[in-house]
Amino acid sequence: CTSIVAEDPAGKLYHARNLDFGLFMGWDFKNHTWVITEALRPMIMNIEFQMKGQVVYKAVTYAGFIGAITGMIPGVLTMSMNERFNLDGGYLGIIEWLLGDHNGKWMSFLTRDVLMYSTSYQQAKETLSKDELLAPGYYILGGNSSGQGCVITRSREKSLDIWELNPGKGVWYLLETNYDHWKAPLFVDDRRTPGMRCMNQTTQQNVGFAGIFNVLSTKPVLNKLTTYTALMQVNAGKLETYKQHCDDPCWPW
Amino acid sequence: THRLGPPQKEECVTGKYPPPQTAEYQVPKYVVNLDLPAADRWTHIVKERAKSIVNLLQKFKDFVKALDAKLAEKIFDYVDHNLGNLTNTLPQPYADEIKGIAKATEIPLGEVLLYNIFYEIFTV
Repeated sequence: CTSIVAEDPAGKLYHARNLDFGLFMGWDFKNHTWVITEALRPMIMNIEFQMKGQVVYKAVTYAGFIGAITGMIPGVLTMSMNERFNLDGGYLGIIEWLLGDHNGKWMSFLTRDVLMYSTSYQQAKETLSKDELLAPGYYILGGNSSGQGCVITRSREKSLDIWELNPGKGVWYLLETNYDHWKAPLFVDDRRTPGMRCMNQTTQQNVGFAGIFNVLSTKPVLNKLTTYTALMQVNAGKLETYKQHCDDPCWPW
Repeated sequence: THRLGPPQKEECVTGKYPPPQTAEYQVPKYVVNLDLPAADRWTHIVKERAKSIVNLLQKFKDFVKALDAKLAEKIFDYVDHNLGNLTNTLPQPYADEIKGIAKATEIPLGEVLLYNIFYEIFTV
């Protein structure tokens, strides 16, 4: 996965992500595709969660999957979640849950809770930083005003780091893949360097749906695992999702 | 480590937005009514999409079978007959939403649950 939260020169925030899933779960040698990725692509859908006919929040999901991995509260915040691979992973959380320890939160249910109940960026940031989780992960959060953007690196127990936008000091975007931002990515899976190179080439002046979509459509940020690209602008309450395809030659991840 | 990474030959692409207005790229929109009981919220969506959910789960079963057929049989026997019980321990309204999906699609509860906890399973 690759998530980007970026701010234009006027202080308007954009949040976008590529959802990559299906690594090592069956390679189709004939079509050069991942089996699970291909099965997921037709299931992508935008959901508007409504109460009394009013939109409460929006999310992107797959048919039958109730959690939210990408979502927004129009006018308030945007959010995405990236996997963080760790030996102290979610399977341990599930075992603990089975053994009766129900203190941890299920990742994609917590994001639904945040989208349902948060009234501000700060409140969401606090919840995503402090609640105990069943699995490690990265929460990428955007607010509705200048400087409100961060990447929360989570272990199952606590927040390890909060990396924040700082447009005053030239940090006008944050780009998170599946590695801790203070460490180098795995050398065979470096989507961060090309992604940042393309964001820098785009420049802050051209931040917007088109500019960010181009970055997320550049290989290997776009790869054989990519199912969709979602684009969000919080103030306008806009959420656009597009199925993605990576034609050969294309990186498998 | 950065320098050891594979060289990127691709240029940063331009002009990709907006993608074509075709089914290949466009994503449908649905409404989930939170005023409905949790068990009924997803029914209109999953009934329409049951085949694709079954297809996904079948692909996953095939993948596990290809690794070890006997182990796969044991795993999915457990999933179909025991894992569903875990739903009762999940927080609400998510437990009822998952049960509602299983009922509407007639997919075993354990399999619907397995699909919904993919994230926790695959973070290793």
